Amino acid sequence: YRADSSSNKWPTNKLTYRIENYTPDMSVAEVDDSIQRALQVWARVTPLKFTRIYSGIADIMISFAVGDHGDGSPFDGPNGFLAHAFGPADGLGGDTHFDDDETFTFKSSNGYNLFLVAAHEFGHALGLDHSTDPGALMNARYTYRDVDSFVLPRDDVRKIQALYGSNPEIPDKPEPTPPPTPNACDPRLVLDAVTGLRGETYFFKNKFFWRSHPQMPQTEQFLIKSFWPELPGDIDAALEDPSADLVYIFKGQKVWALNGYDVVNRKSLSSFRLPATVKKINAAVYDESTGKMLFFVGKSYYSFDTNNKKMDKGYPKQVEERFPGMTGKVTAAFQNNGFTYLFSGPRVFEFNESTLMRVLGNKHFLQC
Amino acid sequence: RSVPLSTDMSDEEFAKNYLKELYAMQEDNTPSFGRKVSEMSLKLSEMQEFFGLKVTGTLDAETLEMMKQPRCGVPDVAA
Repeated sequence: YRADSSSNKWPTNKLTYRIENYTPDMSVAEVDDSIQRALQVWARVTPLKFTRIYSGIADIMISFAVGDHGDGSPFDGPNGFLAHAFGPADGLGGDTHFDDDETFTFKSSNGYNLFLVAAHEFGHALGLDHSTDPGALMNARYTYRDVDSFVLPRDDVRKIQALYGSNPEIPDKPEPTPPPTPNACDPRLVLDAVTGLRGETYFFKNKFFWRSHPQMPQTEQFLIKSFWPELPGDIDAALEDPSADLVYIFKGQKVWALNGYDVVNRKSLSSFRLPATVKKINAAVYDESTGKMLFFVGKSYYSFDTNNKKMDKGYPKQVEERFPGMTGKVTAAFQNNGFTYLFSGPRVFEFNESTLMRVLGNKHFLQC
Repeated sequence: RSVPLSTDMSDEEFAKNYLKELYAMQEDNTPSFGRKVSEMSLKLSEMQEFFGLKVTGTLDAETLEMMKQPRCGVPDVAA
């Protein structure tokens, strides 16, 4: 495989593929469907057309193999390398091999989803390199994502269209907008939620989060599903209750309780004794000094007593009563080193108890 | 999160094989007189930069964890 993508493309838009054999992990129909959908990921955004053949030599020969399978790049058993593909060329060019020591799946997040692995490999078979964008399909690392609502990310669309152009056909229904990967340097970045997790801080935005360790200058960006396949994107709020070693993730009426990488409980917003009129919260924070969970809704907030498992009386109160100077809607919140950080759009208000210390930007926390 | 490996190789041996496979690292059979930076260190730096890790040129725990994650077997750099 050559990484010189600029000259590494097929000279025709009409390509053939052939499935030479099957994995025992899935039915024949499931493999056929996964492969066909994986090719369509690329066909939808380019002029490329894929035709299946059942005998002879196709441009893209697809097979499942284990260990040394005769192409000079042996597989390594379970995990590790999942598959590989050869860039556009005659002979081995375009051929795509899957390591059959893996457990491949059709829809599930258990094992490796064949559609996702195949779609990535076909990107190579069409001439794409690995991407450093953690949200890109062409990132080297396997990450499970929701297969039913999969939309090719913007980074991949841009790169494949640089090789083959866009699809000239007008689709029956408009394609969903390719999702971009959030950029920490965007001055307009509005985070969805922020929480601590065992000494680290997690900053959520869309389907992604940044992870910051107090001893590391770098922040790493990941897909939420790469850590917690069950969690949705675009969450409303998150907070950590360190006394219980739990992180709560809020979206609408749904709440997930996480213990590290495991989802240990599913609750509803009403289990925190919020009034039925509250359909979603905007932000949440655990106040370590009082043991209270604060839930922000618009410009008001509620206080939940974690010890007695009941809502404190006299709430909701105006956020500005407790945090003078915080006049806007709180969009995310967390505590760190005794300070409370309230996010309002792209601005971050740092409070020591009830005293406003500084107004910061996201760049104070995220490496840019 | 890291994925357990079905291998008895030491971490350094594992890292060497990873870099040979994916970063075109050569087997170093020659004496290293006068070489300030080993090829393994250079290749580790390439890999750390590609994945947005802290570039140390050494095999730290974070780099090893990244190496052990499931991935595509196509090299990240040109052969």
